[in-house]
Amino acid sequence: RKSRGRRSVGLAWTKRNISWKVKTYPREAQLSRETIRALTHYALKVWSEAAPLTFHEVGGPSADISVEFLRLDHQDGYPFDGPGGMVAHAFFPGDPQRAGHVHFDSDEDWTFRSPDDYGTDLFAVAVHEFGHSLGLAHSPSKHSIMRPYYQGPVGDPLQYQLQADDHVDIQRLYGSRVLHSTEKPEASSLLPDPPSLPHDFPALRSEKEFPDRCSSSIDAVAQIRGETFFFKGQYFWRLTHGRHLTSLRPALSAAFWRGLPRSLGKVDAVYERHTDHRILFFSGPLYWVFKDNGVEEGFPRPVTDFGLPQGGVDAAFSRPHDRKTYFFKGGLQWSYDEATGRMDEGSPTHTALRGQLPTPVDDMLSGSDGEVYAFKGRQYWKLERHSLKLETGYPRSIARDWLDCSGELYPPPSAPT
Amino acid sequence: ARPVPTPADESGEVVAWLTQYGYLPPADPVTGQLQTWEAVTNAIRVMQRFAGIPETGIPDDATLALIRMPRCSLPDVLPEKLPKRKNGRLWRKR
Repeated sequence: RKSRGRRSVGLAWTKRNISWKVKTYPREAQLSRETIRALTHYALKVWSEAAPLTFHEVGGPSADISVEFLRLDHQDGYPFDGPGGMVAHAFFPGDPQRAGHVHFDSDEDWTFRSPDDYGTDLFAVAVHEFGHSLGLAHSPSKHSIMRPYYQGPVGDPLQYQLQADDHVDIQRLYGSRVLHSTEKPEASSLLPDPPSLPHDFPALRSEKEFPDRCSSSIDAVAQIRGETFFFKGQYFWRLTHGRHLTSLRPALSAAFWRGLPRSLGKVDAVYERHTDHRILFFSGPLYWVFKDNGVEEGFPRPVTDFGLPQGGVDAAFSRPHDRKTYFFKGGLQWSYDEATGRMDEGSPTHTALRGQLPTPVDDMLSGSDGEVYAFKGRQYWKLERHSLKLETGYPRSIARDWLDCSGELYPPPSAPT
Repeated sequence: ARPVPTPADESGEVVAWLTQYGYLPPADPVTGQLQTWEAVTNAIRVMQRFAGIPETGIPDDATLALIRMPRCSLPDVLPEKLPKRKNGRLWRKR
């Protein structure tokens, strides 16, 4: 009992809902970013299963717990020393400047489900370091995850549970977890389940399923209720009004917009109709109309309802100021009057984008203050709002400017899109 | 029996390690290298007890193996838990 008392440093987070983010990744890693994020999620979950804590990943610049992979002297008084030796450290909640900072030595061979002598198991070290982030000090117990020495992998992240001593120690700081019948699950309804970790190391099922926001092109972009949505395959990323990603991990479109078929491979275009704030999804020959996130009765219907070609559209965007929706397909452009419910006379015309942008564009977006953006591959262009003439300084990277990819983007921007 | 002194090259490594992880206070700029071996021996014992290996007070093979193991950079003994002085000899007041 006495030794248990020495384990915590007596300071804990005052909040119980704690945000986290992997801020930087190792330069040359065997583990993908998705794997590192998944292991971080599961390492935090170990602690939240023992104590009344919830952790959620955030995409913005600040998070309560920020994970970084750094090398050698990184100006915090705990320089790393290359492979071996010091592998990681984390600062206690009471540290005024550095609480929540978790640093891993980028020079280690970080591994997952790998033999003992092959590298350093990231999950085992992460559970230990997050223990510090929550207020636990090193433990002399041989069975404790808070023992200061790296002792090899601790097993399957999905099955791992804290030893009794660690359980008691975290509960000394935060109390025990009591599940009330009215308690809701911790995950936001917007988010899909966290990626699961299969046994076929090093591949992750999630990597096959989830598109990587930093290297993917996008299928469609829409501004809905002032927020921006990027669609890729069956998933979407959501940006709040301030252009902050709500989650680095994409959410399943069909899980959020109820009535969209799960079998839908991708969407071609999405927009919010400003006359009645319905949300329209276009995919191939069909379109769906949603009121909020539930599909209206009678949908899907053929896109020919609009007077569009049977094969569907490449892009669409709606402009509140003229109550028109513009559809694009190949080099053609249609102008649809939402007020009258008819296509403008003379449609289609040759698109104003011809000669300015590679066509077909993936999608277009009318921003909250009327600006117009065109998206193609991994790049985007800003257009003058009335003439749709290109503004200077474009194209720019979608990943960097919208999807919070601050590091080196891959493949490099010079590669063909 | 007094512990057997360790070879100079290893003792430096051991003292640096003990200091880094909180078992010995940082070297005083005035007293410099005046850490006594009694202090080092005691620190080694504390370290061995914490690690769960035999308390020999000398940097034996088991101790050296632990010192060379990959580990977390944070100290095992937090600064506020270090004794301020010991018998008036080791950590004298400035």
